[in-house]
Amino acid sequence: TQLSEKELEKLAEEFKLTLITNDVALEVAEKLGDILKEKLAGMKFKRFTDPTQQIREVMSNVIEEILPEENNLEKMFMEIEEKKSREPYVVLFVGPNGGGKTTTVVKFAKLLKDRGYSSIIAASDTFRAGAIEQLKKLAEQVNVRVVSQKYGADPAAVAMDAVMSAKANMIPVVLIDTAGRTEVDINLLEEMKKIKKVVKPDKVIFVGDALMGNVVVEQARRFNEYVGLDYIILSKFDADARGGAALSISYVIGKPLLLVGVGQRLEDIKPFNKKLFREILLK
Amino acid sequence: SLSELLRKAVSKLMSSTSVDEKTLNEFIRDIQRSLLISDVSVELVQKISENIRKRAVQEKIPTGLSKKEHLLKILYDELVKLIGEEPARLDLPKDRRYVLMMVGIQGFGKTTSTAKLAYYLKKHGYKVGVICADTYRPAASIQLEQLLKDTGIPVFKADGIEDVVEIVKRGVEKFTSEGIKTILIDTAGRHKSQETLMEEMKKLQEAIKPDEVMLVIDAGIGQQAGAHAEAFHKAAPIGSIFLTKVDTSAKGGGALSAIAVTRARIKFIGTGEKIDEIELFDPVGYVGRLLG
Ligand SMILES: Nc1nc2c(ncn2[C@@H]2O[C@H](COP(=O)(O)OP(=O)(O)OP(=O)(O)O)[C@@H](O)[C@H]2O)c(=O)[nH]1
Ligand SMILES: Nc1nc2c(ncn2[C@@H]2O[C@H](COP(=O)(O)OP(=O)(O)OP(=O)(O)O)[C@@H](O)[C@H]2O)c(=O)[nH]1
Ligand SMILES: [Mg+2]
Ligand SMILES: [Mg+2]
Repeated sequence: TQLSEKELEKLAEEFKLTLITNDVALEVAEKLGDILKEKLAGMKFKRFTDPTQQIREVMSNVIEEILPEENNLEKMFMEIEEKKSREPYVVLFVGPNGGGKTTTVVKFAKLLKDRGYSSIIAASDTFRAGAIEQLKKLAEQVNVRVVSQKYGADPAAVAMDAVMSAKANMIPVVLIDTAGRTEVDINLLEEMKKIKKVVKPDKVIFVGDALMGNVVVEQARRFNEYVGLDYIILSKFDADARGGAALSISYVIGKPLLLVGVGQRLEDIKPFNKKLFREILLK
Repeated sequence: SLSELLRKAVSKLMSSTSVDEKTLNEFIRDIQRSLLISDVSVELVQKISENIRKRAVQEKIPTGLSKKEHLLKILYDELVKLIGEEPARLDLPKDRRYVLMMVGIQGFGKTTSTAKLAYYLKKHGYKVGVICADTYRPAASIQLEQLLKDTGIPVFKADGIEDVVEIVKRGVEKFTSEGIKTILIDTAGRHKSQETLMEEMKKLQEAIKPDEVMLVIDAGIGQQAGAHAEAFHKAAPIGSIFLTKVDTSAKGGGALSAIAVTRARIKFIGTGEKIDEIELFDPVGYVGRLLG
């Protein structure tokens, strides 16, 4: 038998509501609901058997197709290895206010260090109160050097300073921490664009907050529009975040989720696990 | 006014020729979509929808209102029930000691909002002091000091003391002896799964008994807002809310869930990163953003 239009509509609604409750943005949940309807509409189910399990599998597949691929961290390590004897591999970190950039940059430096790669961090947040001191204190915990100038200095200049220093000292990686910015502040979006233009990073990573709802769609779109994102890192997963933000961002700009932050200690960062996400999103 | 704004937001309803079952369903459907896009919780959206439907069917239309105006009035009532209809007023006492403790999830804007509120109060004639009770975040007190550096507002910080209760007790003592009446306490970011930190906040509230505990909420928060607010409220009863980052494209619907579980009202909003980017909460502006 096939599902009736009424049954399809009911299942799509249930699916949408589950996704929305798990923080998937409304426009993404609606699109996924439509995709589910299309997939289920064509299917034939055995008479007199409960189709629930089969339907759950289709729902899981809809999510699976949107979620980004895994293992990008390994790809990145290979690129760093390939480049290390020639010149520094530069990674630019950007994102909204309070999303976890500074903490994530130092977590990333620790990840690199554990893999045998030293790095230098550029204190390119020259605006926010206490930003330079916060970064220095965090970096001290893992013995990573920070290159900084004064508050009010040009973020791109600080970044180039760090790149020069890495070149002079044969340090393979430069990580650039930048100031938080909103997706509606044109001046700051332009500033971010200029930093990328001057520094020419190998990768641009967006660090966002997994607790955010519909705003992540506009954030991802606008940041990607201005500076072109390579990877996404979502922090605060330990705060009982349901992961919907990951699905929304992936659907809207299709960039891979590299890592997730799972706490405030510098070891609290993990690779993105697709299976775990699928399970959480369908609860 | 709030009612004019609702009328504009629901213009589709106003332009339809009658209110039959189909129009009512479309009206509710449109409201639901607007609220969900604004991050209002699914639970709250369903509750509001049920109330609108029930009252639309059961209630006798008040004299002088059309069926359409009645629907608008119901929506108005449902929203006002939660957020109130009057703009927030500055109601802190000036002449006696008043201790206000800021709490909230990591990165939501507590430190910045504490500085903003301190400066705002000083400009309105209050004698203000700020205590840094965040012993976790690197350079937390430096951040506060830098934010407040041109305001003349004193910052009391730990200097070697690990216990937040001890820090706050000493800070309150010192400020009181200096004639400072209004004391703001910035605390460390925490969330409901961090039991030790939630316990610390509970102990701090019980030991200090602040006059007000203000929950700082990021306007971008999604469906988890209610659960987090509830956990904070259980540990330290929330008296008011400071909604930050209203200058983003976020609509702040998560705050409604926080209001629903704490019965607290939004007192202030943060409209940017600078120390003067703070405003008293105005429900008209909030509902306008909520209904798109
Ligand atoms: N629980 C938890 N907290 C985190 C995580 N990542 C960062 N934080 C905390 O979130 C807060 C903000 O982190 P920051 O690293 O300062 O964020 P940021 O994006 O650099 O902030 P701005 O530079 O001000 O825009 C700090 O208290 C961090 O400890 C995480 O994965 N889990
Ligand atoms: N755009 C915007 N940014 C804000 C607002 N309020 C705070 N911020 C920014 O949000 C980021 C985090 O603010 P903090 O005050 O450090 O947040 P916090 O809650 O004290 O963070 P923790 O102490 O780590 O938990 C900073 O970059 C602030 O400048 C606001 O109203 N609008
Ligand atoms: Mg930072
Ligand atoms: Mg703080």
